[in-house]
Amino acid sequence: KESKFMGVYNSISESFKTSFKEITGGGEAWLVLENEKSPFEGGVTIKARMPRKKLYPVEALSGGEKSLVSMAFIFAIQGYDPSPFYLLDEPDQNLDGVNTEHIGRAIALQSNFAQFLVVSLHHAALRESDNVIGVFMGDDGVSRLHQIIDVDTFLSSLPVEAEVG
Amino acid sequence: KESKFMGVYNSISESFKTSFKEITGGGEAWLVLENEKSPFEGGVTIKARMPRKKLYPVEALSGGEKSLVSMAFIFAIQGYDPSPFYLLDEPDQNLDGVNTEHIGRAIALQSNFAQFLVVSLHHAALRESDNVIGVFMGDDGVSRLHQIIDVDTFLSSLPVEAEVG
Amino acid sequence: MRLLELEFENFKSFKGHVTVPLGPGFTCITGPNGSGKSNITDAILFVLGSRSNKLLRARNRKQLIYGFQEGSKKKTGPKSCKVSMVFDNRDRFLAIEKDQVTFTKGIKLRGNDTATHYLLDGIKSSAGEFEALFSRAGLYATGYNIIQQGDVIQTSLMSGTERRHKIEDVA
Amino acid sequence: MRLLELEFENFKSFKGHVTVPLGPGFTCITGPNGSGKSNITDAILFVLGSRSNKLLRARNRKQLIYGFQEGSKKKTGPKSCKVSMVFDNRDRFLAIEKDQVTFTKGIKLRGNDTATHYLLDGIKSSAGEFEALFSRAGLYATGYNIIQQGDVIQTSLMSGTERRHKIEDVA
Ligand SMILES: Nc1ncnc2c1ncn2[C@@H]1O[C@H](COP(=O)(O)OP(=O)(O)OP(=O)(O)O)[C@@H](O)[C@H]1O
Ligand SMILES: Nc1ncnc2c1ncn2[C@@H]1O[C@H](COP(=O)(O)OP(=O)(O)OP(=O)(O)O)[C@@H](O)[C@H]1O
Ligand SMILES: [Mg+2]
Ligand SMILES: [Mg+2]
Repeated sequence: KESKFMGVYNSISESFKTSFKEITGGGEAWLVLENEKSPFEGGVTIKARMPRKKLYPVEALSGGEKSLVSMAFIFAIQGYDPSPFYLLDEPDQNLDGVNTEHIGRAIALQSNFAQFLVVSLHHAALRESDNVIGVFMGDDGVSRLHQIIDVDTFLSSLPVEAEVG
Repeated sequence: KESKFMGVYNSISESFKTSFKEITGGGEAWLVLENEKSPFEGGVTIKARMPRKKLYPVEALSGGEKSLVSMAFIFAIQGYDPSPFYLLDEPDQNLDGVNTEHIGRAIALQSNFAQFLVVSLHHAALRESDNVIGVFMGDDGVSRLHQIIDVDTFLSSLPVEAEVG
Repeated sequence: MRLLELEFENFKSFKGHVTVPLGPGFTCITGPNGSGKSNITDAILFVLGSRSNKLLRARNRKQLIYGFQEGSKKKTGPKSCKVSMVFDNRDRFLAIEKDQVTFTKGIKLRGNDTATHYLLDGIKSSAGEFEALFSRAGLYATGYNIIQQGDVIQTSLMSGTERRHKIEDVA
Repeated sequence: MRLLELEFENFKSFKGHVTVPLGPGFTCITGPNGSGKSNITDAILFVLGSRSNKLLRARNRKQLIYGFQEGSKKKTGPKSCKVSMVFDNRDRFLAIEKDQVTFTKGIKLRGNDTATHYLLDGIKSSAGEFEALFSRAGLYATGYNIIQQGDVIQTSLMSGTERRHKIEDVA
C-alpha cells in the first residue's frame, strides 16, 4: 500500500514541477513528505518559488501566486490520473491581467485531455475556451442560458472593466 | 447598556437600508434581532433583497451579491460612527463590470467622510480614486512604490483584461 | 468519460426544464453577478452527493427548489426539483455496461420536510448506488477536480494531511 | 483623524526604508500579483496589534523581516524590521495631546527567536499602551473597517452573534 502511494506521489511530484514551471514561466515547485520514512505518519507539503524570486513559505505567497500554485497542483494530479471533468468556479478571481492569460491558456492546453467547465468573469478565459455559455437572469428572477457563438462581439457589448497588471 | 445598544442598532439598521439601496440601485436590506425581547441573548441577522428579485436567505446570494451586502454593512456602521480609516484588500474580487463601477463610486462618495485605502486590480476603482499607488516588484525581489499621476495612461499601458457583465 | 449534458427542473434559479449541453474540452460559463452560474456548480455537487447543504448555500433542501423564498408560506410554485447528469461512458469509466449513463437526483416537498429520490437511467436507484458508482470512478463532491467560488487558494493552503489524502484518493 | 503616512523598514518585501504618503479620501493601491500590495495591509495589521501571525501570512515573526527565506541559515540580511503609522490627531481621536502621533512597532532577531519593541512618537512604549490607545479610538486589527484579501464575503456570512459584537464594539 505504501509503495503504491509512493509511486503515485513521485509521479504527481514530477508533474507538479512541470506544470508549475509552465504556468509561471520558469518558477520551481515540488512536493515534500513531512515524514520520509513513514509517509502515512505525516502530510504532504508544497514548496513553490516564483520566477525571479527567492523561496518563501507557501503561506507567505500572494493571493494570485497561491491561485497559480493551486492550479498547478490540480494539473499535476490530472497528469497522473485525469478526472472525468473539472469544475472550477472563478479560479482566476485573484489573478491580474497577465496571469488570467496564462491560466486561460494552461486550461485550454489541459482541456485536450479532460473536460473543463470553468465559471469566469475574465475575458482571457472566454477567449481561450472552446465554448461560452452565457447565464442571464431576467426581471422575472429566472436564469436563462445562451450559447455565445461570437465571443468578441459579446465581449465588446459589455461595459469594459479590466484588471491591472 | 441595552438601551445604548438599541440606539446604535436602530441607527445602523437605518443606514444599512439606505446604503444597500444606493449600492444596488433599488435593493432592500435590513437587520433583524434574533431575540427582540433580549437582544444580547441572540445575534443580529441580515436580510437582503436584490433589485428585481424576491427575498432569498442571505447565504443563497451569489458571491458578488454577498460582497455588495458586506460593503453596504460597512458603510452603514460608518454612517453611525466613522472609523479613522478603512483598509479594504480586494473588496471587488467577486464583482462584475457593472458592480465594480457601483462600488467604486460608492467608496468615492463615502471617502468624503473617511479615509479609504483600497487594494484593487480593477480599472473602475483606480478611476474613482483620488490617488493611485502602484506597487511593483523588481527582479531583485524588492517591492517599490510609484505614485501614479496619470491613471488613464497607466491603464492603457497594461494588458487589457476585463470582467464580464 | 465526460459530461454530455445537464438537465435541470426547477433547481434554484432555473425555473421549469432547462438543458445545458456540454462540449468536450474547455467550456466557459459567464454572466453578471447573481445570474445563476454558481447555481450550475451547485447542481453538479448536488447530484455527486454533496452531504452538506451549506456547500450548496442552502440552509435546508427546500431552498434548492425554484421559487423558495424566505418567510413565505410557499403555497404556490414548484413542490419539487431535480437535476440530471448525462455521462459519456464509452470508455466504461463508470462500472455500467452502457455507452451513456444518466444520474438523476430530485427533492420533493413532504409536509414541512423534503424527500430525496434517485434515478439511474430513469430507474429507481439510491444514494448508496450513486456513491458506489461515483467513488469507483474517482468522482467525489469533495474531489480535487472541483473548486467552489472563493476556494481556489484553499488547495495551496490545505493541511499536509489533507493533501496527502487527496493524493491517496487518486492512488 | 486619519493616516498621514506609513514607514517601513525591511518589512516583508519592502527592503530598506520606504515611506508611503497617504492622502485623505480614496487611495487605490494596485499592481501585479505578488508585487507587495497585501504586504502593506499586513504592515498596518502588524502595528494595530494583530495577535495572529497567521493573519499576517507568517508562520512566525521572523518571516516578517525582509529577506527571510525558507530553510536558509539567514546569516546575511537584515536582523530586524519595523513599521510606523503616523496619524493626524488634530481632532484628538487618540487620547494624546498632540496633533500628530506616530506608532512604531518592530521586531529584532534574538537567537532563534524574536523580540518585539514599541515606540510612541519615538519613545519606548508597550503592547499594552498601544492597545489602550487603539481600543479607546475604536481601532482594532479585527475591526469591521479592515477587510483582508478573500474575506469580503465573510462580513455578510458571519454568525449573528459575531455581527452583534461588531455593533457592540461601535456602541
Ligand atoms: N431556490 C431558488 N429559487 C429562485 N432563485 C434562487 C434560488 N436560490 C437561489 N436563487 C437565485 O440565485 C442567485 C444566486 O445565483 P448564483 O450564485 O448562481 O450567481 P452567480 O452567477 O454565480 O453570481 P456571481 O458572479 O456573483 O458569483 C440568488 O441571488 C437568487 O436570486
Ligand atoms: N520576508 C519577506 N522578505 C521578502 N519578500 C517577502 C517576504 N514575505 C513576503 N515576501 C514577498 O511578498 C510576496 C507577496 O506579496 P503580496 O501578498 O503583498 O502581493 P500582492 O501584491 O498582494 O499580490 P496579489 O495581487 O496576488 O494579492 C511574496 O510572493 C514574496 O515574494
Ligand atoms: Mg458565483
Ligand atoms: Mg494581495
